[in-house]
Amino acid sequence: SRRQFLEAFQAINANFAETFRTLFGGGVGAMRLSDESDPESGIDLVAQPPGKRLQNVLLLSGGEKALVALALLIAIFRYTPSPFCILDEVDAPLDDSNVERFTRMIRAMSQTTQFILMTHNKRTMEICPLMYGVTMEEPGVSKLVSVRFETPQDADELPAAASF
Amino acid sequence: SRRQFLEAFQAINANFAETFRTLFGGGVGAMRLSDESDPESGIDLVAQPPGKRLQNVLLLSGGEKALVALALLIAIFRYTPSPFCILDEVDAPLDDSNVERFTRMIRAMSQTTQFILMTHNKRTMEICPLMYGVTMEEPGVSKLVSVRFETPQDADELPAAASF
Amino acid sequence: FKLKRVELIGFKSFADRTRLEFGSGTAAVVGPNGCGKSNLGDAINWVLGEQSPRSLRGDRMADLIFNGTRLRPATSMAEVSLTLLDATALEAKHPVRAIPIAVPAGTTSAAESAGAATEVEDGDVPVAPQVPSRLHFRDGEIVITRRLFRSGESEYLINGDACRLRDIQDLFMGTGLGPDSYAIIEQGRIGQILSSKPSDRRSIIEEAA
Amino acid sequence: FKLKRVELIGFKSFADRTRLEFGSGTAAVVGPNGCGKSNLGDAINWVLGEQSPRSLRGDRMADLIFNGTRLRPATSMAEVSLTLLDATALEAKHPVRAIPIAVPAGTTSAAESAGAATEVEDGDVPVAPQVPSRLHFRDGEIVITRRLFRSGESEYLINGDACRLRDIQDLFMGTGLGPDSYAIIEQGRIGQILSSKPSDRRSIIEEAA
Ligand SMILES: Nc1ncnc2c1ncn2[C@@H]1O[C@H](COP(=O)(O)OP(=O)(O)OP(=O)(O)O)[C@@H](O)[C@H]1O
Ligand SMILES: Nc1ncnc2c1ncn2[C@@H]1O[C@H](COP(=O)(O)OP(=O)(O)OP(=O)(O)O)[C@@H](O)[C@H]1O
Ligand SMILES: [Mg+2]
Ligand SMILES: [Mg+2]
Repeated sequence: SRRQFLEAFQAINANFAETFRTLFGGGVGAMRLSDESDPESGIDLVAQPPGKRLQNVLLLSGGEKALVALALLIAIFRYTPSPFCILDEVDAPLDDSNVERFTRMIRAMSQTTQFILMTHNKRTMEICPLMYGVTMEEPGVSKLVSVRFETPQDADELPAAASF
Repeated sequence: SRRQFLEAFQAINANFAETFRTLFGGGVGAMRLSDESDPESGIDLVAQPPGKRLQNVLLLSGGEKALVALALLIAIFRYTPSPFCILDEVDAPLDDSNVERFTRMIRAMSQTTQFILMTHNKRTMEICPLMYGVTMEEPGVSKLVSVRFETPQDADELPAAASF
Repeated sequence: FKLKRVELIGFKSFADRTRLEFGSGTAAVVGPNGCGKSNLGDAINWVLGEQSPRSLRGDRMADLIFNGTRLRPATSMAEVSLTLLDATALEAKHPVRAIPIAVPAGTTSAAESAGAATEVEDGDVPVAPQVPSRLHFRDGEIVITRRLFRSGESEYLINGDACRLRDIQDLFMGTGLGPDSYAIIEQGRIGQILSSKPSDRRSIIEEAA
Repeated sequence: FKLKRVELIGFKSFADRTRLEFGSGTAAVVGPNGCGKSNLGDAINWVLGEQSPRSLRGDRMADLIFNGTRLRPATSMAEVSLTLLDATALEAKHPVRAIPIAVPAGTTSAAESAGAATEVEDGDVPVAPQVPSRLHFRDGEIVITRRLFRSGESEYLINGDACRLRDIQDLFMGTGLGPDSYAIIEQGRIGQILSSKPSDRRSIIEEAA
């Protein structure tokens, strides 16, 4: 119903402003109804990284776009927690300091949502208590090597077979 | 003309088979005319990473797709050297061993083609004798910090202002 | 719901039966290019009801079944099972059974067949599953299974009972899960929310409402 | 050709005049997210004749002109120059001049105007360039310049002489350079050759032939 939609829209928008500030270390992120008077209106996104002018989201860089999308996703999760979430190499376009902010956010959210992260980035691996290595020792056939370590520093002692 | 096209097609195809083998460490890469009898036929790509069955290129992984595209690009450059080439974060989907093969290939090609590489990957930076740092010390305004070092190990002595 | 386990066999590059157990914390999936990480994501997307081969990076559904290597023949079935923990509502709806049975494709949902004898339509031939499934059902758990055969037939099962796709979709209504869910971000598609049409963004918020 | 220098002013986030010198080896461009690396690639794509704002990640051409920050006003012109080394053919076609002159937009190419008096069309008003250009022309070098004004007018120059877009495109015929060139791979688009249509792939090979 329309009331439910508006309620969700406002709550998620408030979350989005907060998750945007956390991931960008400042600035403003918001959703706007394309046409306020139309009950079925679409949604526009505005993003203003810290110190920059408000601009069309298309002009943002590759890394900035990924951060805006992640901020919106987490804002939705805070409103309707999803049982689990799969993120496939979303950290690929991010520089080191943004990977840091991303992993801090995931760690904070992992109380309510279970994350599965496909990644090549060692900093992202460090925040995961559980790590599955996928190998193709037999060419063309995927096999799993599971490594469970409670504290990240165990990562250095990964068995050679699972080191990537 | 048709003769020129076929000559280019065959020469680039021979290059492609070689660059594919170099970037994948084996396997088979080739271009095929979609319809041999049609002089205006489009081109299909087939790729078979080492140890795998010949498959539709859509089924390849993110990193494998990037390598196939790079192999084709370099194969074209070997036929018609282009004065320069800009690659914007093409190493983002690659794992460490494929970044190694990619940078080795770029280094070999840099005699005939000038490459400009946007990257966040430290291994890629190491093969570049010239490095430009772009900063936004004044928010929203890009400035350049140029660092020229002849041998990669100088990278560690990068002035702090240019470290990213 | 909480995700407890994923089991796959014959799905894309996972020729042999493979099992991933999940705890409550975040799990990383790592490995070299082309080893099968994104195939795992596709498996979960598929068992939740994804119908379009394109969204699973293939041309046809048959591309999802292991198609062999130099040393191994192709298999004729792909199967993925998802075990979820849910102590609440589900117990009542799907009585837990000990052994999964193969039921002719196209039958009605498990709850209906448990109550009344189903009419046997013409041409219904029970298809024996390829491998004896080692799934065990415990209290507070629900197991969703999807199978695809080379013939093109596909089966859906909840706790071992054949059901329709609709039954699986009903289970996940309102949790954000299901095909094309905003909770599954495929490789290279993180920026898609930004470049999609304003009306598509609206439907994401409507789903969460 | 060999790329020797790129100079930009007022192009996207490059408000101040910025110059990059290239040697013969590979150059890396590094920096944090959003600092302006891909904007440099867009600048080179634009000066080579790219006409579509979408390919330069904008909605309209005006998105290419520096639109200000909290502390700085927007500028009214974007200019990018590319200096290329080419000891051969080019000398004869475009005599090297010492100072660039601003010529009414829409005039014929430099070679033509050097030979014959051009007909002055109605409404031709010479537009003085915003900043005195510090370009110096040396033997064996060719400088290509593109300017865009907030009014929507744009100018193309070869070695300081106004020319048409066609003249720039003619220069690069057969070298693989030019807009939509296979030699410029934008961020996130490395896989595009694989997902494009077979006929598009053919045109890439035709261009190289
Ligand atoms: N039906 C199938 N049968 C066998 N192998 C398949 C099938 N479908 C896909 N594959 C294989 O799976 C591989 C791709 O796996 P996937 O996309 O999961 O890799 P990845 O680990 O995500 O790699 P990256 O790090 O590059 O993203 C391909 O090389 C392909 O050959
Ligand atoms: N006309 C303009 N005026 C001012 N700033 C602009 C203009 N157009 C784009 N920008 C700014 O440029 C930034 C994007 O720069 P760019 O895409 O080059 O970043 P990048 O260094 O490639 O980052 P990444 O590593 O994330 O890819 C945006 O933040 C945007 O605000
Ligand atoms: Mg992948
Ligand atoms: Mg970029």
